[in-house]
Amino acid sequence: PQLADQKTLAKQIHEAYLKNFNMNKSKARTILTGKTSTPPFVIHDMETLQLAEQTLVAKMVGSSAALLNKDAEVRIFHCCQCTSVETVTELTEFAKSVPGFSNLDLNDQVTLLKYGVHEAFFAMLASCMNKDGLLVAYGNGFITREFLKSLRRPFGEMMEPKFQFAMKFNSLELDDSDLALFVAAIICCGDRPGLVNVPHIERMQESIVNVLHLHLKSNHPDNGFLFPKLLQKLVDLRQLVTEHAQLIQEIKKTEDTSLHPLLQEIYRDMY
Amino acid sequence: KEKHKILHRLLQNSSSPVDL
Repeated sequence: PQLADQKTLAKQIHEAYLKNFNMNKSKARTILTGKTSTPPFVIHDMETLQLAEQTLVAKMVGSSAALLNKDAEVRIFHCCQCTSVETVTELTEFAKSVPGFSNLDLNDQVTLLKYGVHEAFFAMLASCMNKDGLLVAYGNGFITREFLKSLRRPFGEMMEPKFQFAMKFNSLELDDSDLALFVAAIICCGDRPGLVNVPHIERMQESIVNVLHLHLKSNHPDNGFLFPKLLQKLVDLRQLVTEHAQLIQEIKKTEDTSLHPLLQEIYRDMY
Repeated sequence: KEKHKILHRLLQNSSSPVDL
């Protein structure tokens, strides 16, 4: 009976993941390996960026007059924020579908999201990346790693650590069923600062991590070290988010750009 | 609660979109 319960939990979490996220690894890989009828538009310099802004991005985030006068770096940063905000809302709905999450103290739910969403975001972003670039605008665009790297300081430093993480993470060859459980494990984490009902969350975390372990054994029978490797990725993601939050603080201080209110409340008093 | 009002709202009401 316990095994049946664990399989049910894995299935529920996988279904919640497929239902709530617009992009997933299977869709992203289909596009990145050229198996779609229309390939993504490649953004590799200022000219192709402008072309993309007139078509793909205009559809995605609208074109605000205030942004038109800003330099490319600030406009790209604005698009990154829109994607982050959309992913945070998707992650919130996903979390609510994870059995037990909605029964947690509401303030604890907020804390789990505050600390978990960026770790989960960067883990899922890896699905949209290959060594040369990143899928953007719902898979309709592909922005090259070199172009992102060439942006002026501090914007040029923003994505490179995520690419470096993604290349190692992608070598683990997880599929969407594995990622769904991994993302749930990131969110249901009992050691986030300020949690009130730690035992309740730890019990949830334990059942999700057990299910992840079991699922990896059956889904990747030839890779016995996958589970401990993934536990290490949880540590790496925390470091990645800490560095990202520091960069955001620097941008806030030195650049003439605004931070979305949802992101402001997530980053405020974070680490 | 005031510090995280958008997260609270998203958790309690899924049909309220966040402006981009």
